Order: sequence, then structure tokens, then C-alpha cells
Amino acid sequence: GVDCQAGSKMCCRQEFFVDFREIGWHDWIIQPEGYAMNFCTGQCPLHVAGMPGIAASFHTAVLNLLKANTATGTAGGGSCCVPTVQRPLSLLYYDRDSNIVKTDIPDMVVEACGCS
Amino acid sequence: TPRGGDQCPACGGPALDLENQRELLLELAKRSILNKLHLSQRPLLSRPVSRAALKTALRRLRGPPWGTPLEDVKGQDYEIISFAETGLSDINRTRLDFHFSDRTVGGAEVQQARLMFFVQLPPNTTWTTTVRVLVLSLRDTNLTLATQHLLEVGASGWHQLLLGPEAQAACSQGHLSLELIPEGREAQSSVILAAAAHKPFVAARVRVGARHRVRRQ
Repeated sequence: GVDCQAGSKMCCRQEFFVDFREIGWHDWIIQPEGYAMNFCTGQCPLHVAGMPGIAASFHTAVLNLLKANTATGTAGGGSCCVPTVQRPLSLLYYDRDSNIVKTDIPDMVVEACGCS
Repeated sequence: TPRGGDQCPACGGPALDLENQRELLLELAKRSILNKLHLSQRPLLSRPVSRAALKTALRRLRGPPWGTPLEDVKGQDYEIISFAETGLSDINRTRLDFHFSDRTVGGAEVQQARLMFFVQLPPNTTWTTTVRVLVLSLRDTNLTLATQHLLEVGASGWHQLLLGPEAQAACSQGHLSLELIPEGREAQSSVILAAAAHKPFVAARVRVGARHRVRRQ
């Protein structure tokens, strides 16, 4: 996966951290101190579609580029910049009855992005 | 998700302007966490636990450190910590009551329940006690004996007792009562510490949907 830099236009992972203290949730969420949510953003031209992490190999990139050039009406396409690797978020929190609960919520943190 | 052949909404533009989108993203993050925890709004705390008790309890629980979640998380696991409330007790017995939110445990199965307690003993002595698991009777609201464990402790410090299926079922129903009856003459209160950082607690491991999977098999 590729992390977004200033002015990135291609599909990349944008880091985004939610500080629980900042949103006033630090009183009921005991650990961690924040949520590294992250998200995917950017363009997915047709020649990079179907390649998780974008640059799978030089050869597949060339083949997809050929396909894109020979296809008609390719503008836009249906390819999405989506998470390709995600990991769980571990939370320790007080529930509505003040029980202390620890849980791992699957697929909450975006680790890498690619074109669908 | 592509919209009916149109361009994918996530694509086609430069990276989001974070300053303009910040509020939207924060709202999205909040909603996402609440949805996954099956909460409609953030909980308002009515019975917060002292930080000292919480800190000690967490240190006693084994498991991967924070930030290293389980490698293969297919379902959603919960570990619920309930601190003891001292019930009807006298010099010969100590009652410990544990409450579990049925909204958290409801529909799920408690797969393991451990009692963690701190014992203080004089040097070179042992302490033997019977731990009775009391559950609510089906016929009335009285507590009846479900099972009991004989416990022998030979040193001061934290100890744990793995409770059986009867206690797990009681946790699933929202309430577990334990009665500790010492075998010797040693007064219970001087052995089991219940103050602040040494408060006994039960750690219950819950997996959502476990009961459903068993039924399917």
C-alpha cells in the first residue's frame, strides 16, 4: 500500500487519528487513548484496477494498461480505492451498566489501500 | 461501492481536505465504534470503579499487551471484568456478588470465568476455604448451591480460580454469587483483602454468536 503525501492523487492511505480525549470519550473508553481510523482516498484509473496495493508487478501493470487503452468508454470506470489490509481495534471500556469490557472489533483500522 | 456504473465515489478526486472534512470523519468514527459495540449512544457512567482497582485488575489479567490484537479475529470476543460487591457476610463466611450487564452478555455465551483474589497470610501458613457457587433458583428468587470448590492457598499474593460451567451460566444470566467458607479458624476478612487495589474480581470471557455456532454444528 501507499501512504498519501501532500498532493497525492492516486489511491493511497490517509492517516487519521481520533483522540478520545479530544472528543470527550476518555471517561468511558479506558484504553487505548485514541483510534487510528485511517481511510482510503484517491483515483483508481483502469490500468491499476484489480491490483491490491497498486503495483503488484510491472508486467500486470503493462497488461492492465493495454486493456485500458483498448477498452472503450473507460473514463471513470467502476474501480474503487478500498482498504486491502485491515486490523482489529482493541478496546477496554465501561458499558451502560458500568461493567468493564474488553473487546477486539475486527476490521476497524485501515492498514493499506488498493484499487478494487 | 460503485454507484451503478458511475464513477466510484471514493475515487476521481484528490485526497480529502482534512480540515474541511474533519468533523465528518470524527462523526463517522464515533458512529462506527458505537455500532460495533451495539450502543445507540455513549454510555453515561453511574458506578465508576476506582483507578487503583482497575489498574491492578488489568495487570493481573494475562493476555497480549495493548496494541497487539489477536492475529485471527473472526468473531468478536469480549472480556468482562466485574468487581465484587460484598454481600451478607460474617466471621465464618464472606459473600461476593458479581453483576454482569445482560445487555452486554445477553445473547452471548460466557466461555470462561475466573475469580481473581488477593490473599494475605502470615509466613509458613496455608489457608483452606470452600468456594460455593450460588445461583438463582428457577422456582423462586432464592440462591441455591450449584457447585463448590475446595481451595488451598500457601502464600500471600494474587491467586485465581477457574470457575466451572455453573458459574459461567450464572454470569450469562447477569448475576453470580460466591460464598467463601474458611476451613480453619482464620477469620476470612483478615485473609482476603477487599480494599481498593486488592478488590476481588471475576473476569468472564464471552464470544458473541458462540451459542449459535454450537447449535448449527
